[in-house]
Amino acid sequence: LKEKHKILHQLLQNSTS
Amino acid sequence: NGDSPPTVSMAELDHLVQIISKSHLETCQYLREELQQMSWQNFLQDEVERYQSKPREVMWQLCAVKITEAIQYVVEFAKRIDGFMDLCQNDQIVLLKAGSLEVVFVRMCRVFDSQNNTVYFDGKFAGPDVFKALGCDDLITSVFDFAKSMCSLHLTEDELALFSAFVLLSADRSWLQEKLQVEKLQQKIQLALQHVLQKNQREDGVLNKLRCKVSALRSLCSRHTEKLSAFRAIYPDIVRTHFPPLYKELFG
Repeated sequence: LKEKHKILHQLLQNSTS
Repeated sequence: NGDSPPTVSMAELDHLVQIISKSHLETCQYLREELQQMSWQNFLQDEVERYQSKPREVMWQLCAVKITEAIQYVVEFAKRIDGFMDLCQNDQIVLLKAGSLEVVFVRMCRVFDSQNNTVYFDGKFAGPDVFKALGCDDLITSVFDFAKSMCSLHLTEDELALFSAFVLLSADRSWLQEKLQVEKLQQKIQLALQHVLQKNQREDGVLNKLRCKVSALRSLCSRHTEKLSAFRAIYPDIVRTHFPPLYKELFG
């Protein structure tokens, strides 16, 4: 699932601003 | 076994309400004061006609961009909910894939003018006729009806924040790996929502009305998926090359 949702995964990894 | 509600102290509930309300206000895209400054300006007739005469694919692309922008704020909201980032990555993705558009529809009532049946879109307030070029009149009517019925509940920002979190943390989504953990979190959020409704002296029926909204949201989202599939069948290249990558990831 992570592989198919790279952008979402990246957004989740980014620290909250 | 997940059937019995978790034991939560009043202090813990108050803390949860505080955290989720703060997360909501920090990520709600438009503050109420900002919306008031826009003075509920409606599109003029020639502007409406300009949207109506756009090619179908151009209007679809515009709406996909607007939905994607709104979803990015929902992702930020999710990240700030106590316990969400403690879930496994698979479940974070599952919950956002299934629930982010639902939260966008919930949040829509903040930017909806019930009296004029208009919603804030692309800089002004737009009625359903603005979206005619999409070729999805029935879905658009349902989305507007949903926003109107959400508005009629007159939820406070606290109540809206908790209901959004409740929708997002739905433990019955397919493909969850740690269902029990999601269930516990959702039950806590439901207790916090009940707590706030009681504190705000809302009538007993509000929670039931909100539960009914959950199934309405699922129906709206599955109809969105159907419409997208029909559109993609005719314009596969437009979707592939012009739609936002995040939108394709979530709904493709």
